[in-house]
Amino acid sequence: MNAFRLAGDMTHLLSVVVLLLKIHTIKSCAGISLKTQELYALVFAARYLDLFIHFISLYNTVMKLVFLASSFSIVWYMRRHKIVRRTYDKDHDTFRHHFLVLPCLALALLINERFTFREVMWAFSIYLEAVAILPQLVLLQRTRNIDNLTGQYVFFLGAYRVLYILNWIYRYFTEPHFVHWISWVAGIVQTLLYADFFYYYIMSWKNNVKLELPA
Amino acid sequence: TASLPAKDEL
Repeated sequence: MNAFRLAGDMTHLLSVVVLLLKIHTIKSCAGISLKTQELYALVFAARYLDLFIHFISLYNTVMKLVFLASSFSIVWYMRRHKIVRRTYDKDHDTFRHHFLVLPCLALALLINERFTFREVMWAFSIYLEAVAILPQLVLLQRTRNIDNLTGQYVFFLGAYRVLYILNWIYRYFTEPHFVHWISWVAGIVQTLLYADFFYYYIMSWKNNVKLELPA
Repeated sequence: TASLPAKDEL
């Protein structure tokens, strides 16, 4: 495993830790999109179907379990926890996330590495992950006061995607047979979705003012 | 069929 990949996984993990910190410790999910969290739970469920079939490494298995457990528990907290769910900004989190699922499934049926159940589900999870951040970005635009933890959560998620691209570039030159076009193209699309957010995040950090996205 | 590259990423 190269340094970019490890750093990418760690920022991904950090984003989850930041979000759990906000939800578990501060008992607030203000500014967090439940739609995005539900999509992530679906992404991990679809992608890690081979969890108990293909063993890659202890690291791999543990990380997969962490992402599965954390994504489902975040959804649980936001829907069921009696204090946390009251802080959910339902009125502004209106993105029709169900309409993202079907096109991603259709695309996975058309474009996959092999037409088997697991490969189609893998491609589906890749496509869905690429667009899963959209409800969250829309909610951020509608949020007047974006708190630091929410901003950091999205920033770490975006950093994870950037680092994964660097990881692919590295792997392309060091492992000649390692090419997953599906994850590369979807991953680049996913990263571009963060470009706008990154711009405003870095500007707010540089100018030492509160993060706010223009509507 | 040729084997696919390993899916070892998260």
